[in-house]
Amino acid sequence: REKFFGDQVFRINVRNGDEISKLNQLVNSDNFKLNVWKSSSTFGLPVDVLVPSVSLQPVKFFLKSQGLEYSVIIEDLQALLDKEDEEMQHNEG
Amino acid sequence: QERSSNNFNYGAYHSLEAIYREMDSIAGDFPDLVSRVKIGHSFENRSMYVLKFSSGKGSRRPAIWLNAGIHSREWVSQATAIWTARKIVSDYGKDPAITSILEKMDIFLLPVANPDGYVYTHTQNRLWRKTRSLNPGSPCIGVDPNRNWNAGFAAKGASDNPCSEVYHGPHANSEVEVKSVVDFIQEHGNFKCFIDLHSYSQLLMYPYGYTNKKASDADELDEVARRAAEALASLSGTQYHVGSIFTTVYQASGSSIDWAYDNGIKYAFTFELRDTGHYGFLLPSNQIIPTAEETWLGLKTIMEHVQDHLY
Repeated sequence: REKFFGDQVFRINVRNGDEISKLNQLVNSDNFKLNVWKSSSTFGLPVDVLVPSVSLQPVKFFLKSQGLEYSVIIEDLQALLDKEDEEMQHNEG
Repeated sequence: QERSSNNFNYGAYHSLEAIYREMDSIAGDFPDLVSRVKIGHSFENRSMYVLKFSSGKGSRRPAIWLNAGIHSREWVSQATAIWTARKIVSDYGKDPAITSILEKMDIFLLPVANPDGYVYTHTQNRLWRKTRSLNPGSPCIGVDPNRNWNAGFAAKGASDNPCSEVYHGPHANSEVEVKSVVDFIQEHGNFKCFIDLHSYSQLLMYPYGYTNKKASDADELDEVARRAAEALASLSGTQYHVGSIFTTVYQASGSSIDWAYDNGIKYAFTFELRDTGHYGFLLPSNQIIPTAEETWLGLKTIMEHVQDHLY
């Protein structure tokens, strides 16, 4: 099964159309290999994005440089996946 | 292997095979009320099963469709659906509300609307969303099955890029998983309600997603949805936002409930279940039953309204 070591989920707040454009630029870029968990085109609703570990620094740099507010809502994705897997195996047992 | 008869742990996530066995077990336990019906197959040739709940009085009875698991990584959706199946049979004959609903209407429950995707989340990639169909000429696999319905198909709110998570596919109903449901519902011809279960975000939405045009029944749907959200919140305080897809989240074309509504199924709703982002798609299994229990209150509110407002 695919592993997500070091990957994190960011919550990015968008307050206006300009910020939505910047965020779309980031998300649509092939360089960062982002995976959108929750999208939004409504101001005030955040966007949740899975950021691969290799892209963490450049994405953080981009967000800061563009003035986009964000927080890390899942710091260790693989840990959550491992726990889920462990619970399933326990249940099967 | 999991044994049948009360040994299925509803507070855990299960493989496709285990869910299908439990569906068969429920049908076996209550043969006068429930049958497991094959409605088609997936791209990779897995069976697509629904449970049909029917007290059987009368023919071409008005019906409710409960859809779950269309996006395969939203595991609490499939888990809530199988819990709901057991809840319906357990409460029939005891709870006046569901007993009354089933006296008048049939319920069809599809717990795994995207079997290939669901298996893929168990075996390869837990975060897979789409179907597993091949896209000729592209290395990318799958179509977003909730952008593939014939409602504003390929309009803004979906992508024409096969590598996109919201790729709409080459044409409406290109996905056999979607076509199976469409064909079944159209052939039946008497569905009054279509509810789609997703996660996450804690939202209860109604049409439209593909346009900002207000649905002609939007006021009524909004009122029903608000009552359903209140009922849901009454159990544990879980708060839901209510509104049309377009105004609540974003423009989304080709969605299931838009298709249902445009094809005469007035009571069309979509739930985005727990949570609001703390765990997202990886909702811990100890939240399955609380989620299912509160969602049941919302579903019952909607189904009762449908029963009282048949058209």
